[in-house]
Amino acid sequence: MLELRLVQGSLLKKVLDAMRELVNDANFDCSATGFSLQAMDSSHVALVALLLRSEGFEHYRCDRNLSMGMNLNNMSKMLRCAGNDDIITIKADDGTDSVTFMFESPNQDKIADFEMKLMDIDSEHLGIPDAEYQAIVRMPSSEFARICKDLSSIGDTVVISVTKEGVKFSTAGDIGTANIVCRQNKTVDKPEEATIIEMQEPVSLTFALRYLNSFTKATPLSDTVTISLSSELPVVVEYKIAEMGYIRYYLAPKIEE
Amino acid sequence: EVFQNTLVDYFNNK
Repeated sequence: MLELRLVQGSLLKKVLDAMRELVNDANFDCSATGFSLQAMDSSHVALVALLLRSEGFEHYRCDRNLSMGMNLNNMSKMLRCAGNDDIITIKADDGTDSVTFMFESPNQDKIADFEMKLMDIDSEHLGIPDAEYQAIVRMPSSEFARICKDLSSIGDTVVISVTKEGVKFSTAGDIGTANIVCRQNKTVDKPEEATIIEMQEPVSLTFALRYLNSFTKATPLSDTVTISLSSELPVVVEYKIAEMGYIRYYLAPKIEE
Repeated sequence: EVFQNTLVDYFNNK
């Protein structure tokens, strides 16, 4: 028996919007720790990892570990039927081949339930080791989204370089080149507007902008984004989900042979 | 030529 009640139901809608461009089908894993997911895109160069901790739910019952295969577009179609202020409850019985999403309006005058068929999905679960990163950049998520969008109108790839001067995003295409430098800026009115660079040593890596633009679909989930870079390691782009957990994206760098 | 390793190469084989 599984029953997860999320008062802030709109958060689940935002989580789906943050993943469905990258991944079509995925297994959602429920355990005592929380509601989680790990899935790769079809070319296996990008990965999304989600954790919504059990403590973040108003009610969390998960009698035994359960993995539920879902088509994210179908799940999104169902969640779009929930109002933004609705409370969402996810329910499933042991051994069943469906999941029920229950939507309650805030004053309890409307209750809806949508049952969705589950799928069998073969997915590879990667063991991602903890790593020390050469540079970690924290910046406003809206600024990162703007940079990725702007640069993708010029080129297909971005070089992200971190030095003590700041973080530089560079691209080149048929029509020309573009460089955007963000300097460390801790002296802002609101902490979420700061750009903070923790650098052990300079690092420069190249990534496909198409994937980074997909990652920025998570912007509504968090005011800030953390970008962790190391030579020869996938970049980690993390959006913290307040009081619940995180959505992390991993992307393999492009390598010049 | 530019190419991309997969995440499986990074996390399961390295």
